[in-house]
Amino acid sequence: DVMPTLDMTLFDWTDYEDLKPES
Amino acid sequence: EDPCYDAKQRPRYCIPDFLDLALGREVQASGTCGKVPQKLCSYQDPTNITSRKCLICDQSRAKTSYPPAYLTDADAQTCWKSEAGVKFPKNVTLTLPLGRRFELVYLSLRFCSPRPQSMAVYKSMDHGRSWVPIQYYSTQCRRVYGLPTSGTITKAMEHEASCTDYQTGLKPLTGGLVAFMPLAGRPSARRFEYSPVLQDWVTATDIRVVFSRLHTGQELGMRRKTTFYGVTELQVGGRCKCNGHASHCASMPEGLTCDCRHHTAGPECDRCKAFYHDRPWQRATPSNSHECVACECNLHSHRCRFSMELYALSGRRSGGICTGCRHNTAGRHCHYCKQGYKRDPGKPITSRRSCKPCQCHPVGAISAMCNQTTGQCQCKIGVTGLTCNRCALGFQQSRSAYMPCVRIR
Repeated sequence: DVMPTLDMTLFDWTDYEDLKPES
Repeated sequence: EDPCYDAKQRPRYCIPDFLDLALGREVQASGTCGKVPQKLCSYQDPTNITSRKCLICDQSRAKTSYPPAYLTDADAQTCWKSEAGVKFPKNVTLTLPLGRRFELVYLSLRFCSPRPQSMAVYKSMDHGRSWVPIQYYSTQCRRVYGLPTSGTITKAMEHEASCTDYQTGLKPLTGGLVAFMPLAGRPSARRFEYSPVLQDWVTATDIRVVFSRLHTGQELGMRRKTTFYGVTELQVGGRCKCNGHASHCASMPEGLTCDCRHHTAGPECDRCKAFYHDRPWQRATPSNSHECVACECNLHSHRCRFSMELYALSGRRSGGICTGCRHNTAGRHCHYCKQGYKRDPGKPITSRRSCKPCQCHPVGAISAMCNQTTGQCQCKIGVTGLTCNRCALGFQQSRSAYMPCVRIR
């Protein structure tokens, strides 16, 4: 089975703002 | 046809044309006659000591002047004359700056006076800052120069000046010749191209001739105060020093410059030109042109440097290190992709697009770097996929960007 790609909108970026890709 | 390449365009040893280095050049003379009018006597007949003829030397009139320009003009009749009555240890010198480094083949002086009893030839290799003797001539070598009259030149002394009594005889009284060939009689001359000692020996930027002693007035059959050194022609034959890498020396605003081949550069082809640093520079020989070789940078750089250490490690085959690799490549030959990029297997390494970004997932991957060959990024626990963009089987996406996939309970 092919898993769905990671949905960036589901993440809570509060503590990981540096990981958040620029929109 | 280029003499530096054979019919199959393979590089080969080449040398520039032979030149008369003195012709038309200015010679500096330390003592020319006629600052005040002087009487100078010379001979009309080379063999007859009674054929004396005396003339006035007076620099205030062209007709009675004998300037150093007469040494190197095209007229074989004109004659430079020294001041009269020069007495040992006072000497008279002629200095000829050549303008660049040449390899001397011969030097000759044609006299309009009797040849000197003692004279020396010097060369400079640093444009006149220092001088070394290359030949002494004297009927009394020991007494005048402190040297023995030379016989055979041995290998140990082939780069040293010797003293000879040849060409010092009183006769011919006029028109006599003193000639010097720096390679004549030297044991390594036959293998000149392989002898750094002799290559150095013949190299000169300037020539100086020092007239040390006249024959005595008694020998000359005239009063000393009318005797002088007189030279009709100073000839210096040689070639531009191009180290076997040029067949032509071109006249440029800055002087004669070697037209360098074999991917060499510099006024004497004495270094490899930019980007041709895969091997160390060497002088060419007839058996090996030692051409400079381009670095292998897979079309990603046009700059490189030479490393002797790498050259030795490669068994003296290749020592070039590419610098400034472009198109996201790296390495000595720009032969792999820099960090954060992976090889595109469908394109040759020489392609501008042979390296493409890893595109590791900003959350799923540990870093932006991937395996060069496979493109596999390093994934966090529970994450899979070439770019780490999916949760593995048994894992599901969390809300934490720190741990994006958690085990399903």
